Amino acid sequence: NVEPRSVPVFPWHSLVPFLAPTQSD
Amino acid sequence: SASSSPVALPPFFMRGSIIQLADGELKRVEDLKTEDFIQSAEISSELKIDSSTVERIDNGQSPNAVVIQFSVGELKAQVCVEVLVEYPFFVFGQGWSSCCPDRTTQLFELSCAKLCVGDVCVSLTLRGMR
Repeated sequence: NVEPRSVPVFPWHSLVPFLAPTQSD
Repeated sequence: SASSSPVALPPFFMRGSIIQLADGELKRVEDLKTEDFIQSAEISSELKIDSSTVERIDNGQSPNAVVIQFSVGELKAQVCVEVLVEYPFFVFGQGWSSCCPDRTTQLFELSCAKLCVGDVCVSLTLRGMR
């Protein structure tokens, strides 16, 4: 039996850089 | 030395990669639109979209790297990131853009515009941050 290759699915937010503004508390 | 160790970029920028939006819809990376990011962030309870304007682009530590200075959000917080020249960012209303679009297209088969100072990129912050 040949198992079907699973296609990876990536979440949308992995494509977007996470730029957190510097916080001042 | 002219040798450089190529750093593997994330696989999801490769043309044809399947991306799942927050509502479950599947799209290819090259088909993503600005609205897809905005709508996904609206659904998200943790993440929100910010506008990050490119303020400067300087050479990085290695020949293939650049340091990009962004002005993030309404507060215009200054954030620097060092990335490979082919690293694509999503520009509002324009789509994928990198500092070296030819290289991005060569490596990922992803059509890209040239990322320039003044471009406004899609970025994320955590909701609830003040």
